Amino acid sequence: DDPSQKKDEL
Amino acid sequence: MNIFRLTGDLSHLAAIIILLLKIWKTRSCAGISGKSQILFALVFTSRYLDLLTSFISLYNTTMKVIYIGCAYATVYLIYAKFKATYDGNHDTFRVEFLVVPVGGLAFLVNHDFSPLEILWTFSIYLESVAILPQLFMISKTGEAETITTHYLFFLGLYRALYLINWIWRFYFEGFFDMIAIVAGVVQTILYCDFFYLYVTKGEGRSQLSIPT
Repeated sequence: DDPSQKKDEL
Repeated sequence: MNIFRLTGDLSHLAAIIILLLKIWKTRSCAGISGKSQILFALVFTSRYLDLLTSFISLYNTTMKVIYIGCAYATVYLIYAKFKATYDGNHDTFRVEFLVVPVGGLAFLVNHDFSPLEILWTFSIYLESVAILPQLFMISKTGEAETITTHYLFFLGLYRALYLINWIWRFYFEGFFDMIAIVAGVVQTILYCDFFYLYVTKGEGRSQLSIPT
């Protein structure tokens, strides 16, 4: 799970 | 970014702008749940704290700032500028019944036990149920203005489009976030009853009611 990838979403 | 994600964001933006303009143009927030709007302001605040810690893209930052700004502007219009038109007597949902369990759940079920991550998780869980005071208010008064139903439609459509976006990302990027997906499914389900009414009686009607 990559947090930076997730935070791309709003 | 895929098309479902983009249209989801734009749908979300449309909902927020529709509500702000409705209140501004009619100089009234009658029929709007101030409690739901406070919850959404809380959702954006707790989720977008990463604005202070990381930069992702101009698009990402711009949208976050707009969402937060509009959320607080809406709360300001309801509780300050047009306070006299706020229908507090019908906005009686007990928000502590949402915030407290959601806060507890965010502590128990999260990706990482760190302050920012817990707040992000809290915002995801809270967003999924933040519309309940608004739906409760409509079911209580038995009606909603057409423009309010448009607001709810775009707000529900946004998370439904995100669900498709997550399916897309799972297949094409191998990415999935179980917390966001489960909360997103719950959130979308809450709108299903409303979607049905919006489609079947929305056109040409001036009012829409949600059965209790």
